[in-house]
Amino acid sequence: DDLDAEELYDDRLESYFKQLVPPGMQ
Amino acid sequence: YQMNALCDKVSPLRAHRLKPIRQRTKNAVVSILDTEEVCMELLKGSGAQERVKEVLRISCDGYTIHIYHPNEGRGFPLDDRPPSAPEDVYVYHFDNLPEKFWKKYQYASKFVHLVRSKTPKVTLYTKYAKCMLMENGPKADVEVLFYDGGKINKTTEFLRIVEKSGKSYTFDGGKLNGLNEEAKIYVEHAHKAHQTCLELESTIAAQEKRKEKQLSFFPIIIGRRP
Repeated sequence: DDLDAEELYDDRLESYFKQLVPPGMQ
Repeated sequence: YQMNALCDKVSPLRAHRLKPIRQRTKNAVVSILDTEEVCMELLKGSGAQERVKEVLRISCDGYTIHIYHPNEGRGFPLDDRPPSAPEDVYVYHFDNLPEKFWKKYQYASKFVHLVRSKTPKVTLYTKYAKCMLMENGPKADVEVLFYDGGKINKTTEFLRIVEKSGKSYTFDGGKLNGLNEEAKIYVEHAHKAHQTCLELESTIAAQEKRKEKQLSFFPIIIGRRP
């Protein structure tokens, strides 16, 4: 089982995180 | 008595209120479903031979784990959603999950924790900044975005200040030595906004408890940008 949590970070995840933030100062 | 227990390594994950996402890595796909369950699809093979061979479906409170092997163990090609459960599903409780699944559970938990640390639970617009208390409480992360471009991140491990010029400082807990006046003002305001967010969280949580229906009042947004 090669599960490397560091691999989770990518552009797609970053844009998901941005969508979570209420508007105003993204 | 088990010498080793999963609870010694990780707490039951909590995925309440997290928005759906599906994220793949080399050997797995981890998803937060619209039911707030967390799903791990373990992949075997590469290219056209790649198959989802094992699925762990974890309830949003982290306590119930359904495990199955799609297509009688032969697996299915990766799709845009997890393969549905067959009839023979193994159901485990957090306390009796066999050790061979612990690493997979811990991985799902790590992902959920990452998402919680980026998901605002309380957003407060003050005169000078937008302050967000995240979902990874207790001792949740805080992000303060000043309207002038400055920024502060507070976690249990560090405090990072980014001045409007882009100059940044990171402190590993403890005292904030050598701060200039501008940074001091940022920190002071961030501290006050953080306290207000904690008070709001506690007030709303108390109201939420009074209701019988399990309807969350969070996330909340207070005020607006001046």
